Amino acid sequence: ALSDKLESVFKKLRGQGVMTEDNIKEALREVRLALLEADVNFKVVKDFVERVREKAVGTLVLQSLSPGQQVVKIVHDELVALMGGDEDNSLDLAAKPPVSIMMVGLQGAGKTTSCGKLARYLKSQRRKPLLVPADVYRPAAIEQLKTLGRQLSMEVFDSQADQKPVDICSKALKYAELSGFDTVIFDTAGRHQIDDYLMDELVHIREAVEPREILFVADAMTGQEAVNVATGFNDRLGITGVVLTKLDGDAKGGAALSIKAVTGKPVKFVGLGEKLDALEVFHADRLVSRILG
Amino acid sequence: LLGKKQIDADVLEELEEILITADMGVKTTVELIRTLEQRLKRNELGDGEALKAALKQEISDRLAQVNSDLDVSAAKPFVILVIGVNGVGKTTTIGKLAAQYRRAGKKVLLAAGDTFRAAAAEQLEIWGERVGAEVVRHKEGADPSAVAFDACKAAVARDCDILLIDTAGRLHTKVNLMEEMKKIRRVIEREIPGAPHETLLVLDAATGQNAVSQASLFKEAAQVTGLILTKLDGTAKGGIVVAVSHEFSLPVRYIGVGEGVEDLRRFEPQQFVDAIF
Ligand SMILES: Nc1nc2c(ncn2[C@@H]2O[C@H](COP(=O)(O)OP(=O)(O)OP(=O)(O)O)[C@@H](O)[C@H]2O)c(=O)[nH]1
Ligand SMILES: Nc1nc2c(ncn2[C@@H]2O[C@H](COP(=O)(O)OP(=O)(O)OP(=O)(O)O)[C@@H](O)[C@H]2O)c(=O)[nH]1
Ligand SMILES: [Mg+2]
Ligand SMILES: [Mg+2]
Repeated sequence: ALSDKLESVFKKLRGQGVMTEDNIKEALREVRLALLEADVNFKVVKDFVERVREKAVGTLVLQSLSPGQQVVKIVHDELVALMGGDEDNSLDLAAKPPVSIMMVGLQGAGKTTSCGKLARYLKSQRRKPLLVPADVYRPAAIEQLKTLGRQLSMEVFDSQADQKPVDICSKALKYAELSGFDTVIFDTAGRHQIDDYLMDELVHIREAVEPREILFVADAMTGQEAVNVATGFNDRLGITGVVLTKLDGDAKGGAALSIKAVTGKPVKFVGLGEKLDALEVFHADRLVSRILG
Repeated sequence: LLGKKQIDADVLEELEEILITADMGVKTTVELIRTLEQRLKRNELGDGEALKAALKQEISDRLAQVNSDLDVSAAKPFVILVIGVNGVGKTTTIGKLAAQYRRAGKKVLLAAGDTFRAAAAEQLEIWGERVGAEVVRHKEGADPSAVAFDACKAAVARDCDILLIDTAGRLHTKVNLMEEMKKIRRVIEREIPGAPHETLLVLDAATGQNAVSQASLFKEAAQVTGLILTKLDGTAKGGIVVAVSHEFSLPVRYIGVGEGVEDLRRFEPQQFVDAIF
């Protein structure tokens, strides 16, 4: 773990009073390595290590902590601050119902499953969500969401694969208004941020349903490209938050740091399993401990 | 002389950034950069261009060493088991492989071995219709080993050339799911001696260093014999395949370059390396 590596780096610092450029150089190298090994993006790591350096240099070596522990504390606190600390990352549902939520992201990230999980979560919060399958491309995608709806005893809009996604979404929103649903969750097809036609489709859907939340669903095992993908979705469409999936594996999840660093948008939920009850509200300190582990 | 040293250091830093951002991983990047540094010390390399060329050659050599084509004529029915973590593209890749073998006039059978995920069997059935391959499936919640068993029996009885067995996505850290996969393998082995003749681990090109952990545990549990790298039509470079291929001696059989039935290509080490640089 990083704390152990920093302990040994700082054995030589024992007895010295102040952290200097020189004596923390090696420590910062260890911090950089730890973050790169956690799949945090190269440029994000560079900026972050620079911030740690600024915070550390000139600080007195405290009596209560070893220098290694002190650097770990600075790194830990800076990472938590980067991830939004204890800023409000709750869902924004403060609008006249029905409130729309769009789920977007790369192929296979976990959008459809997360739609089901979110519907279950909202139901537990006494809300009445409508699930809308708007992926007409992937074989049996509509059937997949309908199956999840059946498992939850929740209604799924009856989309057909020969319809246009924008039309499905407009019709579904009208249906939700007429039938008393207070939330609408739109499942969209996975797509690359460089696919202009499909990114335009998302913009058209956004214009049609005016969502309160556009959640970018990202796989926790994503590597360096998380930056380009998240930037692409955010610049083109504007995301309001992130769902980080498959955190029940052993991926460090550094992609979450990268995504927050470049978009500024908070992680709102984490997926912790394949079942529909495996969704939790995001806690920054838990992810940070996992990355520094 | 000092000037050259500084230029070399700058070039190495640039190359390090290229390698890391291509998802080569810290370990592989450090190894490759060290190799270049040693060659620099021995005055084997001239300028920045020579450094880059040497690096590209080193990477494509590593990939070429392990490279080998999949020969499905080696057995009949030739049984291919497809495994990997959730959402990487197993089912879609099976559809593409089936199409390729159908185009070659082969009789292909598909097994819907994912009995857990919503509409998994339906997804594979649509692929079967698209490519002209029959699909063996059970109800959702059935025992995946039972599906594998029936599919093996059917592949022999129907005189199929190829049997492709789909499995549910599973995280390599879930012991019970890895045990389930081992059981599927045992059932296949018992039913058709020598099978599965190929066990393909599917990796998503956007995956970071977790791919190494995936490959390690999947290889140990299921004797993986080949890799598929998907979603290379995105912006991810798939650099993790270099470490995985090298460390576990696994050839990359195919790459996925899209969601359509034709979007499967043979893996070309040189093209792959060129795309990174
Ligand atoms: N272990 C685990 N698996 C997950 C999680 N979330 C989703 N999955 C699995 O990931 C796979 C992909 O999930 P989907 O919901 O189909 O992903 P998607 O983003 O809708 O995929 P496309 O529509 O094809 O882009 C499925 O096997 C899910 O069961 C999670 O938090 N943990
Ligand atoms: N762009 C692109 N998308 C791909 C590729 N391969 C698969 N996909 C997409 O990735 C998503 C997931 O594919 P699946 O075949 O369902 O993946 P899987 O591994 O079977 O998923 P689970 O069974 O849920 O674990 C789908 O939207 C596919 O269309 C590829 O090479 N390129
Ligand atoms: Mg989906
Ligand atoms: Mg599948």
